[in-house]
Amino acid sequence: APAPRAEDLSLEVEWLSKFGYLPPADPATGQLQTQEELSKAVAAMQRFAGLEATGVLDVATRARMRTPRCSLPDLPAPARRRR
Amino acid sequence: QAPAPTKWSKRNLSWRVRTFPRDSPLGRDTVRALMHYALKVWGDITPLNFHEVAGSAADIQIDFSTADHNDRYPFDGPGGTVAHAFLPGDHHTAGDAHFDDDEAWTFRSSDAHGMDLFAVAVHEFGHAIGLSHVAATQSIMQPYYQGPVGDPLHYGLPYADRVRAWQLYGVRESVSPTAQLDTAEPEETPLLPEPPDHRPSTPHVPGKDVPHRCSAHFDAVAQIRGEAFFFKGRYFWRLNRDRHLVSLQPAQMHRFWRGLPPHLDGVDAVYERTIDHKIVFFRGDRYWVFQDTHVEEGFPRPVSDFGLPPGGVDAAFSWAHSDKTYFFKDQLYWRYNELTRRMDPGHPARSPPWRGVPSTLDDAMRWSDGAAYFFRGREYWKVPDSELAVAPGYPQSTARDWLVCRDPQADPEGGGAEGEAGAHAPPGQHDRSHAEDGYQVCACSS
Repeated sequence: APAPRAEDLSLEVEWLSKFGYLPPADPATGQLQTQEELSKAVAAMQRFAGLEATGVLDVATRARMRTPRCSLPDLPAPARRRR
Repeated sequence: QAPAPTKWSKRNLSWRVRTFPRDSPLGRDTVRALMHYALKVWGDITPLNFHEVAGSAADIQIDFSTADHNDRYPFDGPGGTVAHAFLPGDHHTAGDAHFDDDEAWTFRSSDAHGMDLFAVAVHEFGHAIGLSHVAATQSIMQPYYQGPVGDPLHYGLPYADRVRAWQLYGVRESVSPTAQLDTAEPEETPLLPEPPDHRPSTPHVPGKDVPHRCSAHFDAVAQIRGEAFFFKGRYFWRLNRDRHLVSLQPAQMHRFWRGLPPHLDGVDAVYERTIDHKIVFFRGDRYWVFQDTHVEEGFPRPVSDFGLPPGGVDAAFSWAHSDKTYFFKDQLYWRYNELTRRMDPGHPARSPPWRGVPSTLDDAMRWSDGAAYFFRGREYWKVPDSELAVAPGYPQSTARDWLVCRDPQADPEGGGAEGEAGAHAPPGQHDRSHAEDGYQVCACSS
């Protein structure tokens, strides 16, 4: 599959954040996700969706992201770490 | 670490469809019926009781909205996110459910592109009672839409979802001691439209267990908001303020008086409290208080709250000239002060203050003419306003004078179920209902 373009990636990152797999992007710093964090988030989403947890945004994973669904997150918002 | 699950502390939850889908082929009644059944899925397996209300104070407000609708889950047009609901908790949206009105909501449709409203509603009400998403593919609580889940009348939750609901609320109590185990439960169900090819050819005929008004011994009689209610088993008849019978056919008690246990097969006594106009139902050792037609939270409660002994009451009514309520059981009666909420001293006593009233009663009520009426078996006694003795010529026939039946004396075999009033109605009975003129008078009050 062709490597995802930057804007696709941002859509997927937004999706992962919306449904609790990534922390909400920090509007101030426009926090960029490390590749490792992104891969972990994708794997968690694949497990939840009953897909093979490869951590790679493959066709099946992106297709599942487009399936109609409930708006509520799949994972509870990560508890804020005490500073 | 998953947050502690939130759940409702109360068991009676009201719901209301506040806004309906705008351009949907699904009519409003179908949407309401589907919501009823989707809630019933969870109510059948837990101690939660759901009842529809009209007011804006419903616990579960249901809306069909589009795009940004003032919560943190804006919709995104057709597809994508299709609905969401809020978990229980102390915020004002707790339990509310929102459906994307840009979706093509369907019911019993083979349209693969439609969104089956019942399936999505069952999922969302799972959230509304406190369940979160799960990864299990067999669960109704997995986040992705999986298509229709079958007929709402026969849908059964996957076991994993039942267990998670039981972990929150425990299981639904078994049948109540008074219910007959083998009675088929007539469901209190809003009607779903039949699939086009299965529309029944014969009109709906009331079940065979429906009592007949002309041969019934009534369990309870009450004047409520100026209207008369005659209760028998799971049914009741209603007379409006002009003493006209609203319908020859009885109504189902559970479908009007919302929040009574589904297995309750009758009541012992009913009365309207003079101080706050709430309505009190008695059955055995328990009682329920209704605000309008919905039971209040925290009921049933024991009749010992009134200072009554175990075993309950046969009859109850409020006396016009005081804030006193009289309770009757077997040959005894009590006088209760609604203001101080205490029994008056010297009770129970044996002979009630009205001469000529039978020693045991089915129920009693005050009517708009100011008189008190006492009912037992097929007869009633009248004590005119401001008097303390039964009027001459009583008892009279309840069926004839209140329920528009033929006079049992004039035609003894006509006193039974076929004793419908008609050409034989006794002369001078001015308060005749129109029922015998070949059509039924039906009134809807809510």
